[in-house]
Amino acid sequence: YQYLLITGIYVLEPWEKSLFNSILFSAIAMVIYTSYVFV
Amino acid sequence: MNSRGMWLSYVLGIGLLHIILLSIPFASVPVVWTLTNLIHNLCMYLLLHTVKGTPFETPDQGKARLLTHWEQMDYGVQFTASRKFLTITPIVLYILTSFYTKYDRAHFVVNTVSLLTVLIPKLPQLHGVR
Amino acid sequence: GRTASGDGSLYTRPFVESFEETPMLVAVLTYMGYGVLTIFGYLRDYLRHWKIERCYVAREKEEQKDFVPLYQDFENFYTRNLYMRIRDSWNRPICGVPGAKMDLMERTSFDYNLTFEYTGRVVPDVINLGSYNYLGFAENTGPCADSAAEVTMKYGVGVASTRQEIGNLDTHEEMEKLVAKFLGVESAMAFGMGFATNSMNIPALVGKGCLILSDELNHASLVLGARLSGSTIRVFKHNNMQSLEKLLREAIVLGQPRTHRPWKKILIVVEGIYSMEGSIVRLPEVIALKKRYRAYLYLDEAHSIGALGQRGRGVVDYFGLDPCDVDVMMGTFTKSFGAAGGYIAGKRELIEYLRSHSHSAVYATSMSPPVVEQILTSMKCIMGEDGTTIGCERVRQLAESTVYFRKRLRELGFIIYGNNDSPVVPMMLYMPAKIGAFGREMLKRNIGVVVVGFPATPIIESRARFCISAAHTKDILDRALSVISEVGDLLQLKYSRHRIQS
Repeated sequence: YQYLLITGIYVLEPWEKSLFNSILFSAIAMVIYTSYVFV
Repeated sequence: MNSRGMWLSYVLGIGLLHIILLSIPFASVPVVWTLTNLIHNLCMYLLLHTVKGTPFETPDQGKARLLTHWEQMDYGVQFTASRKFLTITPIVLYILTSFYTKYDRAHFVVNTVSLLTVLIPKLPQLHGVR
Repeated sequence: GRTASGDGSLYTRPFVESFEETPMLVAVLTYMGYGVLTIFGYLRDYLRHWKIERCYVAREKEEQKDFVPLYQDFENFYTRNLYMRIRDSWNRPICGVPGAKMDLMERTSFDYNLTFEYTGRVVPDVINLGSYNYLGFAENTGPCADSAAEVTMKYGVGVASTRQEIGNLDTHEEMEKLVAKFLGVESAMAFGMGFATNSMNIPALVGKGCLILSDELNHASLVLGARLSGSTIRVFKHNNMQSLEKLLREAIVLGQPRTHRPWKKILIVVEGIYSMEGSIVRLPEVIALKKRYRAYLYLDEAHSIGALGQRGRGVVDYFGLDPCDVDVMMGTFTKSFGAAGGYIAGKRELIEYLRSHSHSAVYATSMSPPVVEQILTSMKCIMGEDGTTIGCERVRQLAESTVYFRKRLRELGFIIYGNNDSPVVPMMLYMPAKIGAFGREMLKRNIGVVVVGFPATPIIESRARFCISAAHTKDILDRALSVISEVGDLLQLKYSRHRIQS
């Protein structure tokens, strides 16, 4: 709930929430992967 | 633009953009810096110098409708703190980008053109000029 | 920061006002939230533009595209992409008078608030923390309602003419005399609409060659009236006497721009209570400045009349000042008298002048007699002229409830804006999603609140605004406080770093 409220996607429609979450999590996955490779 | 935390959020936003671009596995560091610079300048140009009016109704009988965000800022007063800050950040980003692209010619030209597109509209002489 | 009373000699009571700063992390997260919603707003506009998504709002036809655009597309960006998503928290239909408790019509939406449908059920006994009903006169029983009903039978409801023609009834004149007596000034004039009282009379008072010094948070009606007048307008920082004095000095020293002629009139326009901030004007200092620089003072007591002061006479009474020091006393009957309309009061010459020069006196139909009767009855009750002490008790009750409610909210850890004695209590929410969430969660728990966000407030100062009423009993307030605390924990709204120990 806090995640929805702080990111503001609480007010979005379900498909928008899914879109936001997929973009966010793929970006996080990319950051983790690249950091791992880099380190 | 000068309300509390706006400048910090803006700098954090640029940092976040850069980190996400840096995470693209096949992108090299010079390309990432140039992309950061280009995307930042493109967003700044669109939001500050292209979009006119306000995204909500204002009680000023439509006076702001024909002004860009940059012209509406601080009621049109020039050389305010916010204006200086928003003028300096693209320059700092450009200097960093030039450094990290090892002053490569192609990058240099692209970044310089991009920087000029966000610096020229900020000149006080061009206030309200179409 | 907290500002204690100003210059000790001017204030007869402690003046404590606080506007705790937005925590930096919350500010950054708030901008991020608005950024995310703006990006999705652009995405939706893009989908509508390419007809991927159906567009429901009014648009020009293809053939009309070459004409000047009728609909300011971008100006409704926030409305269609932000407000639309959370607008179930606004404009809720109620089933009766907006008293301490009310019944709400339950409604639902199957298309994300584009349209609403009534479920046919009523949400009973919702605690009303949103309406302006400071003294609890919004009631459909009791002496006010009875006498208003009586007058309705006798006079009817419509007047259908203006004050300057046959719309001037004896009941109007009686009410105006009572208002003048209530305020302690020579004469008063009433108008059928609070907003119009400002926007139609300021142009009758000042014009070209005059200067209006206006507080930056003044109500839209004051802004409109000032603009319609054609005067030069200068804005000083909210309730900031240094800023006001600086403008006054400049105005006196430099005079009018270019010609440097002295200003014909300088009118300082302030409000008694700023309902969005919950702050009270620093009236003693404003009056001291106006006397020193020979300016005029226009005081809008829309919220403070009836709600402040030992005797409910407004902010002048609250500070124990002389009403004659205020040149133009304005106020409304909407918030404390359970009626509608506004008044202007002051010296006899001023009012006689307005009777012949005010736009409302010439063109507006007069106030409806039942509304006039509501004002008469409630005002007599406050003055104690009805032989009871109900009015005095309500004024005292409101003052006590206000201090109690504010203190408890601070103890709970919320950031509360404004003056300790202001019955309007803004509680900060900050993030855009929390605006909608707070309104919904509170209604789930049977409490109706008003929430306000950007652009009506600065972008990082979204808030809920509680309006205390004398009709709220201590049980109601305690119930409300416990629910607010529960929702505050759920939504993480207890941001204050100056939490005071109970």
